[in-house]
Amino acid sequence: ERGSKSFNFAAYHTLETIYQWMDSLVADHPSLVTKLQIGSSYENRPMYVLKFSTGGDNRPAIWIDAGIHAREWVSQATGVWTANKIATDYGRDTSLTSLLNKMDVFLMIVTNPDGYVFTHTSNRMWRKTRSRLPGTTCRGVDPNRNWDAGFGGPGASRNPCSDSYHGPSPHSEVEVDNVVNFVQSHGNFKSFISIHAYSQLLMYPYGYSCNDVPDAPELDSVGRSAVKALSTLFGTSYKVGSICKIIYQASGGSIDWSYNLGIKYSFAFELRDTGRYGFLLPANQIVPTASETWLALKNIMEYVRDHPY
Amino acid sequence: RQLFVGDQVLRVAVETEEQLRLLASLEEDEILQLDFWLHPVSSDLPVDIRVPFASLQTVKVFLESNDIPYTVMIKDVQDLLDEEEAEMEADSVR
Repeated sequence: ERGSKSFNFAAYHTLETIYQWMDSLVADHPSLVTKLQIGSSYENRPMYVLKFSTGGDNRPAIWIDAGIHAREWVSQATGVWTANKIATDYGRDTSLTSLLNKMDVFLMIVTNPDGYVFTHTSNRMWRKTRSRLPGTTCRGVDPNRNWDAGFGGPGASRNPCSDSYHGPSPHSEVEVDNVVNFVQSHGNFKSFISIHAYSQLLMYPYGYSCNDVPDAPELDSVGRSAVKALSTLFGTSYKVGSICKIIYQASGGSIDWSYNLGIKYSFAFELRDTGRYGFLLPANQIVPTASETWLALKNIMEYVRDHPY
Repeated sequence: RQLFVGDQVLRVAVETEEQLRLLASLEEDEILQLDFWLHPVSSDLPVDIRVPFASLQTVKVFLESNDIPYTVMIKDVQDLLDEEEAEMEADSVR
């Protein structure tokens, strides 16, 4: 399973297996894919980003992350499938090839490695990081409430025992800080896409405020086009809108931070499912989920490629 | 390892602002240890809650006594986890 050609994409895998598979992907596509370590997690696990690049210096780029919430396993599994798809379709799919000839794609498959390992070993329903805080026995921070975007506002908890605890300060979680530092130091990201799972939504900023962002009409139109493409495969129904308006007010989220940093095309996906399985989506739905998501991702990436700013 | 035997996921169909307020008060009750998968924010959206077995009776009585409609979306979280684990073991053997 650890070689990229024999890997079973229709199964959930441990962090160790995913990391070993990443090495095999790099080995099989050395002129396209590199693995970058952007830091380490609270429990000192490496945090890797796959860089898909055909060359050039600091090209405009697209950021995609998965698995910031540990228990949303179809998100990480979709990240694995997507990485393989990008690597194998380059040179075959004209549109993707033209995209990669202009831009780089950075894909982080497991954004919360400590939490992911914990879901495999101790608590399948774990969502947060695993950091410790003085004064409480409860562990972890919701890493999608920890960004410096309306931090500590509505839709985040101040209670360290809550699953939506925002943490002691913005970017207190090293996992968040590593991504922040990487994205800021790169300085040329044009799109920032975060992949979650549950309830089938495609969202754009803001979450911390219910006011429209200046680019809301354009983001709404891009989002609708993306979910239209997604639904052509299996007819899966998605809702599109700002986080605040279609799910709930949630402060300190990643795409609000990226948008405020100037990355206009900031989106967050909530992949399948409708709730019959919750975060326990059967493994035989990984590939269908990833396949339909790819159509939406590609649609967004093509738009970003064709609308430089 | 934490077990989820008997835990259920309830989908609550909120109809009024008052029901939203009542559900929000449940969310703040730490003793119940509820895990909100979709939070109570709008009467247009369902609320999904994983309820630990120990809190099931309390929560269901609370919902029923306040005329808040709900359905059981996942009957036993551990059953699903066991299925998932068996599937992963089968994959591993294969």
